[in-house]
Amino acid sequence: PYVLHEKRSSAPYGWSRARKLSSTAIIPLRFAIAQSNIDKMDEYLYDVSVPMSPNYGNHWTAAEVAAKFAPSHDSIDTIHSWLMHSGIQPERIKLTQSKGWIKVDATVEEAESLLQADFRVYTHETGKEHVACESYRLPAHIAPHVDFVIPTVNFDANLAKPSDTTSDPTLYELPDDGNGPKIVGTVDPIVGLAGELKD
Amino acid sequence: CDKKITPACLRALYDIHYEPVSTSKNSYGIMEYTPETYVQSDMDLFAKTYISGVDHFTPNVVSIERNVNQTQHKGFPHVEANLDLQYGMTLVTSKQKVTIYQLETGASINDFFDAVDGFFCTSKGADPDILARDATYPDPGPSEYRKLRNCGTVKPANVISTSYGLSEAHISLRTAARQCAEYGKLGLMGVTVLYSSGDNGVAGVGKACLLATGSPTSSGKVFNPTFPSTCPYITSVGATQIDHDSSVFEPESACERVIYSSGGFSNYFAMPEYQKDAVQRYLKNYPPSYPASIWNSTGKSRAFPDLSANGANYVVAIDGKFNLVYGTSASSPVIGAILTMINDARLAVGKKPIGFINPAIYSSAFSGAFNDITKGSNPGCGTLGFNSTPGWDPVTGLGTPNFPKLLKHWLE
Repeated sequence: PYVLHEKRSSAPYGWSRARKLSSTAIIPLRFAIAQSNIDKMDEYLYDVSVPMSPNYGNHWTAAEVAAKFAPSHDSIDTIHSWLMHSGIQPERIKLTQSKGWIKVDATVEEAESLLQADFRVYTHETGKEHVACESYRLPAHIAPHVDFVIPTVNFDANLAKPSDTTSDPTLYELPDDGNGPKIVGTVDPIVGLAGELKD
Repeated sequence: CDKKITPACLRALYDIHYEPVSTSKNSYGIMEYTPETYVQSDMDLFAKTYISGVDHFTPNVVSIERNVNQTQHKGFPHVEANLDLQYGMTLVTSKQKVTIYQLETGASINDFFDAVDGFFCTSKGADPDILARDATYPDPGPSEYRKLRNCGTVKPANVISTSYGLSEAHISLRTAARQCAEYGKLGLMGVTVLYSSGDNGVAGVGKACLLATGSPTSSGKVFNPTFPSTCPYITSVGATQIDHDSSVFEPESACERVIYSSGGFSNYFAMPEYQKDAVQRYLKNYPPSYPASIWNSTGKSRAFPDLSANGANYVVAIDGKFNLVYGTSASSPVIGAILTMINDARLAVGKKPIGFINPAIYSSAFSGAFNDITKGSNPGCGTLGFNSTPGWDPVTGLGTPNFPKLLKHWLE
């Protein structure tokens, strides 16, 4: 059985749900694999950051951090196995060096089947496009091993930069992208796939 | 300085008089997102004008994802990068090299996670030999491009300032939690992670308030906190201003000129232990009158910002001319520069970098190390927002830094 993993009630301000994607378009799916010991982050961080702690300033090495929070082999294997049994060829399943992510370049048809999602192109009033879905589901035995999947319900395509300029005579006008003066132009997660999108 | 902020104004405001001595051991990083990038001729113009005896200064550039020559993207905006670097670099003096972490494919969740993958690899990158090989970082040479793509080959800087952000409503709780945990990992490694609190008062980034459904909209009425400022593992920096006709020797107020410094209470993250006393004191002594339906009034959620610095009237060289820039974009690099100098002093006496600072700055040991801001507010969502009050408040946090006192506390 599948269970609901994430859901968004509506698109953020300025975005509207537009067209359906071609079933052959490619979506670079990324599965955030659940990490070990993440629930103890407060404890570990306070241990080295609270001035009265005997370990104050005894910071960890990158290797220690990586080892402590690395996902379990069980999580990696379970997700990998599910993808293979869902018809994704092993050579298309990539584990990142941090072992924190599994990447699959899936067609829209595959992604919608894997996640029981309806992927759409969302259009911003400025004309920018972003691929997302309103919700997605995962098999019940997979869900505990996955923090989340992207691109799905997030609208990070417009990172805002909190700066502004003056109405002083020396005014430097930020280009009006129609999304407020603090929005940085960004690249959609499916950048490079414009050809497929056009199809 | 009430009309134009320069590096000298900031030094006077926060009593910053320090010449770095541990520059080869120390590091300061500023995050930028392509196509936003700095312009070298503007950097030089700023240096010639504001740094005595210096005609040229340039950061190291650590490119992430693709090795694109991003230094001179014509036609792309560079206000942000010019501002961040001109002040971040000038305040730490020309002796301390500043590194830009340039995310090259834009500012998406993918890019962020690719970047942190570079820091925490469990395979090649975790190899202590590889990390040791890079021990000389971050001074590989002027403007040398370093690839962060191969995990673990670059050590994160001791202080990293980012003047970009989202609102909580833009991303899911699960994604926010994961990103926040990555900052926690950086803190474990001794990295101080700073984020601008945002410029839209209680509305969060983009001037969009929330509907009751949680969706951001221009017509919503519910406060929309800024992310990652609400992540309890980062330090959120708000903005202040010098009032008209006031001098650097008089108290600042919350920034209400052109922008409103963002602050408030998270809808995602619980209140961390380190700020419980300060925030609950605020909620008890100055309870906001807004109905619980428009803000998280539970008294159990992460509150921000943590501290603040001036964010109004910054003189910035842009396209060969000086302009005035406003925002928490300005205040975060300034706090980053101050903390970098404190790290310098600590390294000089054999101590480690300060790392995640929130448990320290909220502690009683640091009492008096900040200039309390008690005037101003952060309007938004059709409200007057929260007020600046004595003690911590959700507009300016603990206040602005008093550099000598902070230095003294961190050297004890």
